[in-house]
Amino acid sequence: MIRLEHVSRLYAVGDQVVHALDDVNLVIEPGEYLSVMGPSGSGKSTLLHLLGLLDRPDRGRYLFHGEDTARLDDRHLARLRRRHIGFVFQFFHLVPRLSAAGNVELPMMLDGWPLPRRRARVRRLLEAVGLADRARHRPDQLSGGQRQRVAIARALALDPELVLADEPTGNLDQAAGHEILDLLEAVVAQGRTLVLVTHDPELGHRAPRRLQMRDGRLFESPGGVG
Amino acid sequence: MIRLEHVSRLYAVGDQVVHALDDVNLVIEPGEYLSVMGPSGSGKSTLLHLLGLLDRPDRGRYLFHGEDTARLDDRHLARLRRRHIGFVFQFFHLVPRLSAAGNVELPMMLDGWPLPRRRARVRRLLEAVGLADRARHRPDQLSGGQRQRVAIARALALDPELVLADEPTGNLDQAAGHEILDLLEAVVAQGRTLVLVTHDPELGHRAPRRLQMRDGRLFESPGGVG
Ligand SMILES: Nc1ncnc2c1ncn2[C@@H]1O[C@H](COP(=O)(O)OP(=O)(O)OP(=O)(O)O)[C@@H](O)[C@H]1O
Ligand SMILES: Nc1ncnc2c1ncn2[C@@H]1O[C@H](COP(=O)(O)OP(=O)(O)OP(=O)(O)O)[C@@H](O)[C@H]1O
Ligand SMILES: [Mg+2]
Ligand SMILES: [Mg+2]
Repeated sequence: MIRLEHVSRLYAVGDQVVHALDDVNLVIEPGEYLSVMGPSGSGKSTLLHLLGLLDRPDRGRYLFHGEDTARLDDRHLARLRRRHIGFVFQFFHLVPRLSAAGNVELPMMLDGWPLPRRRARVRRLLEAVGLADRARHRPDQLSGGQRQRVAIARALALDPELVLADEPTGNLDQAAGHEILDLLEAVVAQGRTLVLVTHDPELGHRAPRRLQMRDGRLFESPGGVG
Repeated sequence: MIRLEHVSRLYAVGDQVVHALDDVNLVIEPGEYLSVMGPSGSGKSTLLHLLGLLDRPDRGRYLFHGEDTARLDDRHLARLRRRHIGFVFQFFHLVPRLSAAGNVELPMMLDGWPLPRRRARVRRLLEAVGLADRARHRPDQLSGGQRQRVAIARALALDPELVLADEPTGNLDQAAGHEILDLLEAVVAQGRTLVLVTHDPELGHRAPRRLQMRDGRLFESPGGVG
């Protein structure tokens, strides 16, 4: 499903060059559950954006479903993204003018779902994240953690085969955080793939595969122990 | 320094009314260190915005340095804020076009500091939060945790007597989180006042006074035990 071969991502600011990703190699099979941990600024979000076809490597190759993404134009990447990938951004990127329900409904509208089917799924997703009573609130009428939960519901809207979650519990208390993780892990139980970036070791250790990032380099901890 | 008497803050969305704060009473003396914990949506940010003179109660009284804030107009509140309060917002609110250094320098420029003095303090503050090598990056060229640390450095720029921090470590790994807390607690050691909202019980328990919020109501846990 996913193969990164010697992938680097560089940024230049003034005369300084940052190696956000530095010779990263990674294979992910369908149905796997991985966590990615590492210090602030180590490259986690950059990795997730690349995996999510939102960014392109400067060096190396990224094969998605066996296809070299370097050969695909932006429209093609956007189509692949909409069909296969659910993304929970670190800072949510909700549409400010839409309500919570409107934000969750948007992917389904873009995918041509009929109204009754959309409405039923929106209601179920908002209930699943504990926000049935905030459906009509816009993002600026929600608390930080509530916005985060809307972003999670939206990422699951089209039942994607690959879920990429960038610190999905950073603005939640421990109880709500564990509930959200249960919801995301239910995805894996249905045979889908989950990549979870987190700063919380307790959550990171729930994944059978654990990756660590440091200064753009990717390491894998021995599976499932400790 | 701070006295809230029967303070409520209500929001109306459609025909629904949310009690973000519900009959809150609170006294904070200079030099105190308090934490505020509670589930997502319980009113913590609303409380902090009110304390920070960024919002006004719908009912009840807020006395700041003995003055009833209801009698002060917005310009007066802004002056008090600039002179006395440092605020770390939950989602940072950095100025997008300014670099990290520019964001930290801004409060000092508004306060009329000469250039050499500003530059020296900006350098010291960015070093204190571990971002000396990111001074020229704009917010969109920084990771989530790096932006959070710029917001903390900016809040401390004018050495305020009251620091209000809304989940200042939500996007940081544990090590960076503890370092930031050491920095904020140094403020208390100099006799200033710190109010810390956090979802991390380990951090919340570092404060001698611990408040809990639930559905807009404020409770105080017995001091210092457990
Ligand atoms: N502008 C608004 N209009 C309507 N409701 C609002 C508005 N702002 C906040 N709320 C509601 O007020 C309540 C308190 O919000 P607040 O942001 O204070 O919560 P919080 O404790 O900081 O939560 P979190 O931990 O998720 O950040 C929430 O239920 C939220 O939906
Ligand atoms: N547009 C950009 N221009 C320049 N540098 C950037 C840019 N975006 C990110 N960086 C740098 O790349 C590095 C990796 O950033 P990334 O956002 O992937 O970190 P992260 O591991 O997600 O951190 P956090 O836990 O703080 O969110 C950081 O050092 C950051 O300063
Ligand atoms: Mg990140
Ligand atoms: Mg909040």
